Amino acid sequence: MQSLTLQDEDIARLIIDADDVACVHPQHSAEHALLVLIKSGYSAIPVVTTDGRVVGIISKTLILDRILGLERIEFEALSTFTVQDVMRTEFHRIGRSEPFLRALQLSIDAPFLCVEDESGKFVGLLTRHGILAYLNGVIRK
Amino acid sequence: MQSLTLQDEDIARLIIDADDVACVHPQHSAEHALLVLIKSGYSAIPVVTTDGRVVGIISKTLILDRILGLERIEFEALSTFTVQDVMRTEFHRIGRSEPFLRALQLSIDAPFLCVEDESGKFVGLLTRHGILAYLNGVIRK
Ligand SMILES: Nc1ncnc2c1ncn2[C@@H]1O[C@@H]2COP(=O)(O)O[C@H]3[C@@H](O)[C@H](n4cnc5c(N)ncnc54)O[C@@H]3COP(=O)(O)O[C@H]2[C@H]1O
Ligand SMILES: Nc1ncnc2c1ncn2[C@@H]1O[C@@H]2COP(=O)(O)O[C@H]3[C@@H](O)[C@H](n4cnc5c(N)ncnc54)O[C@@H]3COP(=O)(O)O[C@H]2[C@H]1O
Repeated sequence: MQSLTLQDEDIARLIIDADDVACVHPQHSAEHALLVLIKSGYSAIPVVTTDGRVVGIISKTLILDRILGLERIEFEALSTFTVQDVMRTEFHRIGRSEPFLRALQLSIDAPFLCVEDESGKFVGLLTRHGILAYLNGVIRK
Repeated sequence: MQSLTLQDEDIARLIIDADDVACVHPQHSAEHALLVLIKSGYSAIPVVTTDGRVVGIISKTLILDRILGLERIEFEALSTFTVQDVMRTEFHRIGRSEPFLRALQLSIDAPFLCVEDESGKFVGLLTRHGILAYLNGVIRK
């Protein structure tokens, strides 16, 4: 194993702005969330409140798991529960002025990180794609 | 941007062995594939033939997209088509003795890479998790 040193860039340049992020509200129906997930093509997206805070992550897996019955997938149940009922509330957040190495560490177990400002407002996403593209740019054989 | 040099390790140590990889056959029904995807929790998995070759990738998005009707999600259609009808046939493969930097480059746009041996047989997966964990281990501030 060779040890590399990396000048600690901040993550601001790598963030996907919140305006370009597909997200849903906690009170939306699970059916609406599944349609947004299918149309956007994303596996998982943030759940954001009207005052701009991330309160959870919703994914196709979480919604489908909930309607998986013993015999079949019970699709008619989709309109009986909300995003809030199934979203994951434990997820990785990162401050927008935190160092890149912190983002690298968190991205080992998370396909994306929710970036927040000093007051906890959602400012955007940091994806593994962004982190890997940055590293590929700085690492030379 | 600081340029780092990395001794080019091979990828063998990072591979998830094919026996530990959830996969389906091309002739399986879409319904069976969706159940495997829900139960495993994975977004996408390889499609492997009986003679051990990867011929495609199947995901929840590809299956759900296919049954998304104008008014509603038509779940009853799930048993009318097979994995082969919807799988993605363009995906990233890598040979098991290829260098790490090649894997890093490919992982920028792919959550996982299908690793093959010299004869094209599927030997396992290389995931972004494995690549990021390795890089985090070698990069020091
Ligand atoms: N429309 C598209 N165009 C080009 N490439 C696409 C794509 N959809 C997916 N990919 C590729 O597939 C990877 C996995 O996507 P996934 O939806 O599972 O997982 C995504 C998704 O759950 C979330 N995500 C990314 N961009 C998003 C956005 N604008 N809004 C909401 N969620 C987003 O972050 C995860 C990681 O994203 P990342 O870019 O690292 O990794 C993406 C990207 O490399
Ligand atoms: N059961 C579990 N236990 C712990 N962590 C879990 C997990 N399921 C998902 N994760 C975490 O979420 C990431 C995205 O998973 P996803 O299923 O979207 O995307 C996965 C999945 O599509 C595929 N994959 C990973 N392991 C697999 C396996 N054993 N069999 C089939 N496909 C696999 O490779 C993609 C990237 O995997 P990666 O590990 O880099 O990244 C995983 C991992 O960090």
